Parts: sequence; structure tokens; C-alpha cells
Amino acid sequence: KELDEESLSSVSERLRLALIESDVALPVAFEIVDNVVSSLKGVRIGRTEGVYQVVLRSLRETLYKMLSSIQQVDLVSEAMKRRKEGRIFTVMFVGPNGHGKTLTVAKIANLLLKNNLSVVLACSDTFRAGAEEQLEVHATRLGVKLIRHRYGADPAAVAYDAVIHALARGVTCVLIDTAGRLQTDKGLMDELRKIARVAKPDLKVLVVDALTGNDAYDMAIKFNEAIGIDATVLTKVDADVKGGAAISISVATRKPIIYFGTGQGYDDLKPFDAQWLLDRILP
Amino acid sequence: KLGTSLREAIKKFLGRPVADELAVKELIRDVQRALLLADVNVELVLKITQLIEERALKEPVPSGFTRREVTLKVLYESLVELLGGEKQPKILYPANESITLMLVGVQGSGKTTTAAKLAWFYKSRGYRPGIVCADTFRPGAYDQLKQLALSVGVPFYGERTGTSTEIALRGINELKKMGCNVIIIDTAGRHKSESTLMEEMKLLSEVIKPSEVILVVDATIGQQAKVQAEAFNNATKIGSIIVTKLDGAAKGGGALSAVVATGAQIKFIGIGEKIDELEIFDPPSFVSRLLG
Ligand SMILES: Nc1nc2c(ncn2[C@@H]2O[C@H](COP(=O)(O)OP(=O)(O)OP(=O)(O)O)[C@@H](O)[C@H]2O)c(=O)[nH]1
Ligand SMILES: Nc1nc2c(ncn2[C@@H]2O[C@H](COP(=O)(O)OP(=O)(O)OP(=O)(O)O)[C@@H](O)[C@H]2O)c(=O)[nH]1
Ligand SMILES: [Mg+2]
Ligand SMILES: [Mg+2]
Repeated sequence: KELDEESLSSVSERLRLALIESDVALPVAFEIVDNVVSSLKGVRIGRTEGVYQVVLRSLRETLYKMLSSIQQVDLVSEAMKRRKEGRIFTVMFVGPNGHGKTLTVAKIANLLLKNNLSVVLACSDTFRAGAEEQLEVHATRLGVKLIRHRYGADPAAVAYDAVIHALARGVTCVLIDTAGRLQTDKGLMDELRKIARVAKPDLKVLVVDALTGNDAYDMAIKFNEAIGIDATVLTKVDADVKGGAAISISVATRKPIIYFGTGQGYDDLKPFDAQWLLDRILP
Repeated sequence: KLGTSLREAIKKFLGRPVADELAVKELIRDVQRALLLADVNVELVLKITQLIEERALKEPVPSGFTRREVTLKVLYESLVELLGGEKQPKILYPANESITLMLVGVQGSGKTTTAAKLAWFYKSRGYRPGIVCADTFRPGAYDQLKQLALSVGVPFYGERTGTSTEIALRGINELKKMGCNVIIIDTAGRHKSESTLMEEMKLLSEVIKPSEVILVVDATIGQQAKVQAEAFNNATKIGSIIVTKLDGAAKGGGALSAVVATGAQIKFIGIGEKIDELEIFDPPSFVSRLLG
């Protein structure tokens, strides 16, 4: 039988809703399903094959291809490469309020330390109450130096200081934690631009909560427009989420999801796995 | 087609000479899309729009009105109704009563910041608030809340070591002795799959018996809002909801799902990081923002 308009339209509605229920942003869900469906028009399938199963399989293949076509980034080997070249490796963490930047900085520091790389932390959140004390606890637990200024100081100056410290002391990795901000705040997005301009990070990492819905798409677009995102960490996937935000962010940035945050311990960092993600997102 | 905001859909709908069944159905489609974009739970969107469509097509049209005006009225009213409608939530308490508010919610939703905002809100209305840090897990939680309490100018109680239950009990005692009549308890973030933390929250609530357990919900949360709210409600009966980060682009549809899942009303919304960026919830303006 041939896949026609009618048989495809009810299936596409079902699959769009399935993606939306998995927290894929609406415009992204529509675009992906519509592309898959239009590529299947007029295709002949076996008499006993179900239209739904055929389209679902094609959807999975399309999503897998899209995710695997994005160049991955291996943070540890990037750091090692820089050390070999006698250079430092600076990573800047950005993202919306409360989505998990500070804990992610600690997790990444832990990962680098386990790979025998030296680390210094920069607290470029000079705004939020308790931000410096929070990162100080992580630094103490990990046994690394934290560069911090007083509250209200210039966040770019803290980042700059940390870079100077790393160069002077022969520390390889500089991890810069920044204050949370919503992508709609022009002033705060300008501040982020300034920190990036001063610190010149090798990697700008977006940290987003996997519980996020449609806003993940706009978040990724705006943060990308502001400073250019090189990679994303999707946190709190242990909260029984489907993780569709990963698709929205991948489409918006065309950059890799490098880790999933899977809990509140330093080891709760899982490398990106496309099949694992699709198993959760797709019915 | 997706770029059509609901306002344009309504304009188009009203522009038609007769609001026939097809026009109503088309409007319903656009409403579904707007609600999904706003992160309202998929099942709830389908349920709401089905109800509205049935009512809109069957509801008698009073003289002087058109069926299309009835449809829009039904849509708006149904959503406002879901959010508590005209029923004024209890925000102000008798001054001689001592009340305890316990804040709970998923990690990073804004509990600690909201605890301070609530203290400022009640202080500016003549109450004597006090804040207790019962978050013994998060690094810097004590310092964060203590700094916030200082900026609001209210008594703070916390201990650097101890269990959350012991600290909460001692805190309530100490603050009452100091004359506080609105005691706000900040707790650690947690989600439904962390059974130990959910148990801790349940125990905490049973021991301190708060006047109200407040669920703090991030406006950016998507389809999981309903499931998380249900789990919180099963562990500790949720008395009210506060939706944070509505100063961003998110419409907060997840909060609507949380309302339906818990039967609790939204009392406040957070519209920024500063202490005074808390507003009393207003269903009509939330609904108009929801519908874009
Ligand atoms: N369960 C779980 N909790 C997480 C994860 N990542 C972060 N958290 C928690 O989320 C909360 C917020 O984390 P933070 O690291 O403070 O978030 P942030 O983005 O730095 O917050 P701001 O600096 O205020 O914008 C904390 O309670 C963390 O423990 C994760 O992968 N799983
Ligand atoms: N823009 C904005 N940010 C907010 C709002 N409410 C809280 N925040 C920010 O969100 C982040 C998380 O707030 P917290 O109060 O630490 O959240 P929490 O729920 O106590 O986090 P945990 O204790 O780790 O679960 C902080 O950066 C706050 O400043 C709000 O209404 N608007
Ligand atoms: Mg932080
Ligand atoms: Mg907190």
C-alpha cells in the first residue's frame, strides 16, 4: 500500500503530541514530524506494516541522524590537549536561574581532577545571596582553589583574575561559574557578553534543567545569540523526565549535549547517549 | 500557521460573518496550540478545549450577543475558573494568630528566594515574620537564607549541623519566643524520584504541622509539572502554590497543571530576583498571558 495524505495526517498528529508530551518545544516538534511525514508521502509499505510504526521508525532514524551529525566535544581530552600545548583550558558556564550551573561546575571539576588535570574555580556570580559560600563549599570538598571577589564586584574581573592565577600557577583548567539569568533580561545578557569578551573561554557551556518545557528552545536561541554556545549540559534528568528539551536545544544551537546531570552527587554526570535519550523521548 | 498568536486567531474569528461550527473548531485548534506553547499538560489541554468546544456550541446565546462572543467568554471564564476564579485566596491572617508556612518544591524552583520575599511581604503589612533554614543539604543554603533575612530585616534561625526536623522545631520555638507571628520554613529542593527526600519532607511536615505547605513551581517547567505536583501533594497536602520566574518568557502553564493536580490555589507569583518582586496572584492577567 501507499502512504497517502490521509493515513499520514492522523499519525503525524499523534507523534507531534507524543513529542510535545516529552517536552520537545512545539515549533520543533511540528517541524521534525512534518519533515519526516513529507519525506514519506507516496512511499510504498508492506500490506501488513502499520503506518504508525513506519512513521515512528522514520522519526527515530531522523532524530538519531540529527543528533549524531552534531560534532561531540570531549571536555577531558580538550583539556589534556591544551595542557600538552602548555596552554590553559577555560570553560564558562551560563544558563537560567536555578537550572544547575554551580553544581555542574563542581561535577565537571571532579571529572577533570579524576583525570589528573589541575583545576581552579572562578565565582563570577557576585550577585546572588550565598553564591560565593556555595561554590566555596564545593571548592573545599574538591580540594581546589576558588577565586572570588566581594559581592557586587565585576564578574568579568573575577574571571580574568582566575585566568591570571591559572597562567601564573600552572593550573590547566579554569571553570567559570556565572549568575543565573533569564534570556529576556537584556542587561544581564550584555553582562554575559562582557564576561565572555574578557575571559575568552575555550568553551561556553549552557546549563539547562531537563524539566524545562517550551522555553528551552528560546533559552538556547537567545543564549546562543548572546555569546555563542559550544555545548550544553542537561541537568536533573534523574527527575523522571523525558528530556525533549535536549532536542529543542540541539536544533536551536546545532551544538552537542555533552552531559546529563543525573543527581546531586559529584559523580552524577552521564556522557551524552543519543539512543538512551530517544528511548525516553519516543513512545 | 504556528506563528499566529491567539490574539490574531481571535481577531480572525471575530472577523467572520457567522461563527459557524467550523470557525469554532478552528479557534479551538488555535487555543490548543497556545496552551501547549504555554506548557499546559497535554491531557489537560485536550480536556479543557473539548469542554469549551461543547459548551460553546450548545450554550444558549443571550440576546444581543453572538455565538462567537459566547465562545470567547466560555474560553476565558473556564481558564479563570480553573485557577480559582473569583475565590479570594487567604493571604492575610488575623494578627493574633501565629502561622507557619513551609516551602517545598523541585530543586532550583526558587524556594529560598521566595521565603525571603514572603518575609518582606508580611513585614510590609505589619506582621512580624521570621525565617528558618531547614535545608541541611545544599551547600551554602544557610548563608544564602541568612543573607536574605538580613537584607529584609527579619529574624533568622538556622544551624550549620543537625537534622532538618530538629532545626525546624527549635527554629519555630526560638522565633515564637522572639515574637514572630509568621514563621517561614525553607526546605531543601527535591523531586518525586528521590524517595528518601520525599520521606524527609513528609516527616518534617508531620512533625512541625505547618499552617500551610506551599509548593514553589518554576514557570519554565514543562509537561512534568503535573506529575511532580501530584507526588508532592501525596506526600504533604499542598495548601497553595507560588509560581516563580514569570518575569521571563515562560507562560507558566505548568502551574495550571499543578493547580488542577493538587486542588490548591496560586497565591503569589515571583517576577524577579529582588526581595520585592513578588505579586499577589491575579487569575485574569495570568490567563491573558497564558493565551498570548
Ligand atoms: N536531582 C538533581 N538536582 C540537581 C542536578 N543539578 C543540579 N541540581 C540541584 O538543583 C539546585 C540548583 O542547582 P545550582 O547549581 O545552585 O543551580 P544554579 O544554576 O547555579 O542556580 P543559580 O546560580 O541560582 O542560577 C540545587 O539544589 C542542585 O543540587 C541534577 O542533575 N539532579
Ligand atoms: N528571574 C527570576 N529569578 C528568580 C525568581 N525566583 C527565584 N529566582 C532565582 O532562581 C534561582 C534559584 O532560586 P533559589 O531560591 O536558590 O531556589 P531554591 O528552590 O531554593 O533552590 P534549591 O534550594 O536548590 O532547591 C536563583 O538564582 C534566584 O535568584 C524569579 O521570580 N525571577
Ligand atoms: Mg549558581
Ligand atoms: Mg533553596
